[in-house]
Amino acid sequence: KNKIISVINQKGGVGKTTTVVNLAASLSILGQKTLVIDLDPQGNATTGLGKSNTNNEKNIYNLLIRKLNLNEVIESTSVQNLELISSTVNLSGLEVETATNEDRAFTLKKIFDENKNILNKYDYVFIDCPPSLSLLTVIALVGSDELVVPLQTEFFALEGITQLIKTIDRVKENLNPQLSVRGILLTMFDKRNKLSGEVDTEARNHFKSKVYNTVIPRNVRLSEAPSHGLPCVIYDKTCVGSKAYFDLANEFLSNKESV
Amino acid sequence: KNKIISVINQKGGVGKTTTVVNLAASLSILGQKTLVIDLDPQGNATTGLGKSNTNNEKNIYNLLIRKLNLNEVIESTSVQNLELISSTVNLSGLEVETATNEDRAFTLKKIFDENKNILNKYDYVFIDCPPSLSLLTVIALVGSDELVVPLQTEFFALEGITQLIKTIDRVKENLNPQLSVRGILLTMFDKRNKLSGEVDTEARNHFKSKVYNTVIPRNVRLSEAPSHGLPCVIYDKTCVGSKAYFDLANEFLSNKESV
Ligand SMILES: Nc1ncnc2c1ncn2[C@@H]1O[C@H](COP(=O)(O)OP(=O)(O)OP(=O)(O)O)[C@@H](O)[C@H]1O
Ligand SMILES: Nc1ncnc2c1ncn2[C@@H]1O[C@H](COP(=O)(O)OP(=O)(O)OP(=O)(O)O)[C@@H](O)[C@H]1O
Ligand SMILES: [Mg+2]
Ligand SMILES: [Mg+2]
Repeated sequence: KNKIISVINQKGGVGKTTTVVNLAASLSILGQKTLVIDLDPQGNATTGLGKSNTNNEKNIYNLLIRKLNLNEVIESTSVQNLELISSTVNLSGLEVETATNEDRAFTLKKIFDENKNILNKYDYVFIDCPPSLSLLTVIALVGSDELVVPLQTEFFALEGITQLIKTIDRVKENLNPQLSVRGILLTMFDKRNKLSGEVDTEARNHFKSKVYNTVIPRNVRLSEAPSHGLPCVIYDKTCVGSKAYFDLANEFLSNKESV
Repeated sequence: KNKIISVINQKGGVGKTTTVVNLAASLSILGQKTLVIDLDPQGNATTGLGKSNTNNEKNIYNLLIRKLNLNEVIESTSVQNLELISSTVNLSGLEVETATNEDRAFTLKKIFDENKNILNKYDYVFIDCPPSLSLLTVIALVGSDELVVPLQTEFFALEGITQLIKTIDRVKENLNPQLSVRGILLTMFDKRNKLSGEVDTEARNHFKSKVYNTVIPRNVRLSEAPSHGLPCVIYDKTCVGSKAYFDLANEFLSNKESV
């Protein structure tokens, strides 16, 4: 059975999109068939994979409002085994447009349940979430089996993790009982910054084996790759950032069952 | 007349909170009476100024739902001339709770209009916004005179600026005609990263004199200060990050009229 995994954290700029793009691409290189769904109106995963988030009818919004079917919005990317459902700025209208729809949290889950035959051709489906705990993120949480939480090794990011865990528990209790946290990923780790080490220690004390052994260092190549429309693991596979995401992909595959 | 200024960018992690806390504190040190309003459910500006965003009835949510008055939610901070209206995680419920209220965008503006006598004792009021273009950000935009837009010198951040300008123009046309962009601030500038220079050039070509001459460098002391509940300009006033925010405060005061 394939796994649908949301990459989530309401704190902004912690490496959600960078993790979706590079973890998905690394898994694809290792032969796993992977689908990325960009559920952030900013559309960074879409442009990070070389596609356009404007003037493109094949997008997640047209799927959610049932204008197009799942097989009509999936596009291939320049990476073998990696396909994408792109974002659009129209996504930010969904909250207001569905305000009176009581079942709106289940929008994506229903579409997944109706299209198991299409989804089953993928080993992994990753959903990139916006930096908020609003409707789009709840839709992703309800539609997912598991979660990966990027945790930037900074004070504000660590502070926000409690709010996030509370929201996940609430969704698990009321909307999606099988939801579990597959792993917590430390990102933008900087050896020269004592705060990085402190967050690492605190996170491992608190979340124990849920925290991946692999830590993603701060590496400028990771932030240069998107301007070329390529995952860093393709743009520069020898840099420390790419090596870390390859290590993460191997660790991710080795602990198949969520702890 | 005082100015109400929102610090806004839907891209996450670009330095909105760091700018609100350090620009407001720098202005306070220069003798300007300043009020910070934390409109982000994450509450980073609140903890960055040493206050708690839990178990505190004096908060922006209780003001917006009219449970408390403006003078009942304003608190002093450890910084002279700097006062705060703190955040609470309850803020994230506002969107759903006010879904049927047609005037909800004007919630804060109405409160400001009713309390001009209290607001007039401040030279500047800064509103820290969450990383989204949803209701809380629209409430801030409608209630503001001017905007400061932190622009992280990275590819994804530059890409998102077009969406932001479109949203600002829409609010200006339909809800708040006097709204203007006071300045665009380049943040987390890293001399070793050619992308920083490229974003600087592109931003100044496009936004011309709206871009502040002062550029905030990437400086680890800026990210250490919040763990001590102090603005960096107080925690370590000699570091390059603090010096940059002092320079910004002086530039900010010198171009009083928005360009
Ligand atoms: N390990 C890293 N080293 C250096 N830069 C990084 C790293 N990871 C991400 N970045 C850069 O930092 C910025 C923030 O990362 P990213 O956009 O992936 O975060 P996000 O959590 O998806 O942000 P948002 O909350 O806006 O969706 C981007 O410009 C990205 O290129
Ligand atoms: N110039 C800088 N140099 C180094 N670190 C910085 C700088 N500015 C901000 N930071 C750190 O980067 C992270 C993101 O900054 P900050 O939280 O201020 O951004 P934000 O835009 O308010 O984020 P959000 O979108 O989540 O509200 C924080 O951990 C902060 O301490
Ligand atoms: Mg993102
Ligand atoms: Mg912030």
